[in-house]
Amino acid sequence: VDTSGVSLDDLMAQMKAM
Amino acid sequence: MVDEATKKSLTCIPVLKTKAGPRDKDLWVQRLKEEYQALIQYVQNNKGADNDWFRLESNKEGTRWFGKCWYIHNLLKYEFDIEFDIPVTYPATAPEIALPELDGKTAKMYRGGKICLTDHFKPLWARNVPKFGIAHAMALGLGPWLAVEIPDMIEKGVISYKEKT
Repeated sequence: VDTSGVSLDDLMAQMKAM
Repeated sequence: MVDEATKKSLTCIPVLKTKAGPRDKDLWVQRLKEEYQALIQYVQNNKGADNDWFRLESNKEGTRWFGKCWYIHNLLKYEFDIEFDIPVTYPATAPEIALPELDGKTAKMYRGGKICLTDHFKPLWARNVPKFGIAHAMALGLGPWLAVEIPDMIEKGVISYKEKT
């Protein structure tokens, strides 16, 4: 995984939007 | 032994790097980002393969996870709630995935609806700490469990299809 440049909040929102 | 389809889906899930549990403060935040990144990739893979079978989300701390999974049997789509907590000793200890609605309906479940995994799961998980995460637990644990147990429970009449209104 490459998590550079992305926040946890962004990732949580991305998962929720799927 | 892990079947070929499961092996294939496992190899397409990104591996994780940070060995951290829920009490490891900033390192846990990093681990959580990796968990979400791997889960997002896995769900995208599944959608691409026309096999979109689960959704998960967590509380803000990433210690409690919940969601839904689906299993299609004889053209009917069955839906189940998922929940689990992240153990304090994670990732050395795998999460115990539970389907609370099925509690008491199958012998392949512990109290509270926690699924019983095959003997292969624990050693495979242990060999792959910290690379395996929640996405891998879903692919290796819940996916194969659903494939075996849901058809069996349907055939036995223990669960029945619930039409969405």
